[in-house]
Amino acid sequence: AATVIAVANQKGGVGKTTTTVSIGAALAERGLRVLVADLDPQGNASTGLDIRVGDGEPSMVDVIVDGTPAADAIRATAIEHLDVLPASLELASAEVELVSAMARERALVNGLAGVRDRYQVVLVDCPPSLGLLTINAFVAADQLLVPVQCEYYALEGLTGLLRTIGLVEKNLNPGLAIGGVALTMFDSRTRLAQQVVDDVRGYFAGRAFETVIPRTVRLSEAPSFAQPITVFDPESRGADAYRSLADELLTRLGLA
Amino acid sequence: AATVIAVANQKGGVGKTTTTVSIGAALAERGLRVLVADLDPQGNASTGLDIRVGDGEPSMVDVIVDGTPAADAIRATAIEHLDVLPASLELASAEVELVSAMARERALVNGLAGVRDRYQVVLVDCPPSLGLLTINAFVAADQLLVPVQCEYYALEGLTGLLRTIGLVEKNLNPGLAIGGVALTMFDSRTRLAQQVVDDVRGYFAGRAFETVIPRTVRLSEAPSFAQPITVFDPESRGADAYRSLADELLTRLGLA
Ligand SMILES: Nc1ncnc2c1ncn2[C@@H]1O[C@H](COP(=O)(O)OP(=O)(O)OP(=O)(O)O)[C@@H](O)[C@H]1O
Ligand SMILES: Nc1ncnc2c1ncn2[C@@H]1O[C@H](COP(=O)(O)OP(=O)(O)OP(=O)(O)O)[C@@H](O)[C@H]1O
Ligand SMILES: [Mg+2]
Ligand SMILES: [Mg+2]
Repeated sequence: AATVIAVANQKGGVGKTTTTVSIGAALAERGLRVLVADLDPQGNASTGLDIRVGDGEPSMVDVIVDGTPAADAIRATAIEHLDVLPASLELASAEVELVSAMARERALVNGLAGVRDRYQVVLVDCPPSLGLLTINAFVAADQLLVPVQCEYYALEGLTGLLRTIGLVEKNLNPGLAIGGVALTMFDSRTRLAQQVVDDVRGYFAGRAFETVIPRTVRLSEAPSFAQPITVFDPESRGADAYRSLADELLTRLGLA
Repeated sequence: AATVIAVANQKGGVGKTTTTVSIGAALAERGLRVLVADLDPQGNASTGLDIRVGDGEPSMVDVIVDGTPAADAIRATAIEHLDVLPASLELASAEVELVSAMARERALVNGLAGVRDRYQVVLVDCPPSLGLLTINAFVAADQLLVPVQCEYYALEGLTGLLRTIGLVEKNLNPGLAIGGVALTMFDSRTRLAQQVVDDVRGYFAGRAFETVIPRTVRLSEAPSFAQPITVFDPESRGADAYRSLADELLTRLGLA
């Protein structure tokens, strides 16, 4: 059955969606069957893969609040081997609706149970918060992939994230751990970027990936064409970097 | 009494904190008495102004959950006329604690009531979500300032934000409206940035500010020195842009 990886960091705008979509596409290119599960009400991972949820169409909120089978909500993308369980704005109300639900932290793991054997990797794109949606991702996950932007505020947010991971590991999902820390949006014009890379490598040691994702114009433009970078500009620095990151992930998962 | 402005956008990393801190410092430079109220558990606005909350020290979570007087939690900053009501990580638990509290959406407006007459402007830095903390900011606010990053995903998020503003305006705070939309992180290397500016100006018409904030290295470096840009590099493009934005805001508030 699939390895479930939650792509999470409550700091906003650090590249969670871009990393989910780009790694997902790179793994699919290597022939792995991949599901991107969009757990962010903004639905950026869905639209970044050209999937839009119309009125009345099943999506993530139905799966985790009403128990709709995930298979009914999953869509194929234009990319072979890559499917999406899309999100819509209605997902924003799920946090409030789940608060008093039974087993509220297990809504996602239960929702995905029926489809895990169809994929080798499931990537869950998390919203920028440590609320009930992200907790659901942590309970469903075998491991976490944490994107860290090469900027100052990104370092500050790690304390809160590590604290929450510890609580979930102790009470809801024993064995949950950070599988990898990915450095994103590296801008060689600032000294600060290299300082953040050094700090993160010092703090996380071997868990930080070797590959550092550069800040590039093409990566910021890809979402407006609703394509991942590997399709939008396959020869670009951004595509190469995310393929390299995907290969590192495959090695760590023992799927290389 | 002070005009309360909530700086909000649930899309992450669009420049909410940078805009709150920079405009706050620019207004204080002009001699206005300003309070920055940090409503984000990440506490970036607090640390961006060199304020850290130690164990047991009062902060935003005490004001909105326990009713601690705001005056007890407010700190002076190194900048004359600029104070901060700081946030700490504990604020993350406030959302869950407030869910069943009486008048849960009015915790902030009640908390600020005792200090509004000491300031001319209160800027509330919101977290990247539309949960109970941001709703509290919308209830306390006279108007909203919405930073929009000049990137594709930033446009997509506006639908959800406008929907939430409408709900709060109808049910909790009649008259709430977007006072201004600020375009941030404009990178002249991408065609997309100008397209976003044009789209936002078309959609929001006169509510979009004239000033466009450029993406600059110095703005990204200022937080690591715990200083707003007007202090960190007073002659920089970033400082000039935020002073110009602050002046536009003053004109709209009738305080110029
Ligand atoms: N390496 C990169 N180079 C240039 N732009 C990038 C890069 N990675 C991401 N971006 C852009 O930066 C913005 C933030 O990235 P993204 O939306 O992936 O972050 P996020 O962590 O998912 O944000 P949120 O917290 O809102 O979910 C987007 O506009 C995206 O297109
Ligand atoms: N104009 C700019 N030029 C360069 N860097 C910027 C600019 N504005 C903000 N930044 C940097 O971009 C990152 C995101 O900005 P910021 O933290 O202010 O956004 P935010 O909307 O408050 O994020 P969050 O959603 O996590 O609260 C920060 O590292 C900040 O230093
Ligand atoms: Mg995202
Ligand atoms: Mg912020």
